[in-house]
Amino acid sequence: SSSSEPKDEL
Amino acid sequence: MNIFRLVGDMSHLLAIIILLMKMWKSRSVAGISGKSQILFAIVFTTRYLDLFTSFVSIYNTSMKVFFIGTSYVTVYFIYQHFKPTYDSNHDTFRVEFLIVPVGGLAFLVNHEFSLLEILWTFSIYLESVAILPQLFMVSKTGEAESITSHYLFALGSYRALYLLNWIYRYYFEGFFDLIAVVAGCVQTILYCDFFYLYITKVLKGKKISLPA
Repeated sequence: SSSSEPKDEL
Repeated sequence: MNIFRLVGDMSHLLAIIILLMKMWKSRSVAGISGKSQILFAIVFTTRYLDLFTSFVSIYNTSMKVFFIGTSYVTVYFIYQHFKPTYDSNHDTFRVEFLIVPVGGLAFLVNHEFSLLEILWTFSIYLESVAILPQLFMVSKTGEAESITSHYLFALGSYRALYLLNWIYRYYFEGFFDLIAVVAGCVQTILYCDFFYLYITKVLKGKKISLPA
């Protein structure tokens, strides 16, 4: 899945 | 959050603290690549622009503030505060050969063609090669202080732990980000030579000298 979900990683 | 990512973040935090302590205690930035530190400041600045627009957690926000803040302090130490001890003759890696291709790649290969996403992608790609000027400098000076080796080991370990975090998240959360994983693999692979030397030499009290 693409990862343009909100970034929760640093 | 999982143990791999938490230990990875702590390893990253430790690396930055080791570097700042080395500079502050020895009042010297000898052996440290200012170019790599500038690249890290760019990495954090372009990655954490969402600091003010999206809130994830106190931990997330405080770590972002810490990383951005310390990256600028480190650059200030090298180019201002402890400038006389900065070894610019050995810090000669052409960073434009990193920034331009990485910028082009981020423009072409990303998850979404939006400014924030392209900057985030640029930051991910840039971080994977940001250590090259430092490794190049160590190979040019022929050796690294043991404290610098500890810094590099902690810094290299952080992204290696993130690889484990992505394996964990893939199997338990179905989360997968190809861009971050590929860049993370490149970043970790660049440290392999150093990891080998660190484990075989530094941990036996010897100094590191590159190329091995």
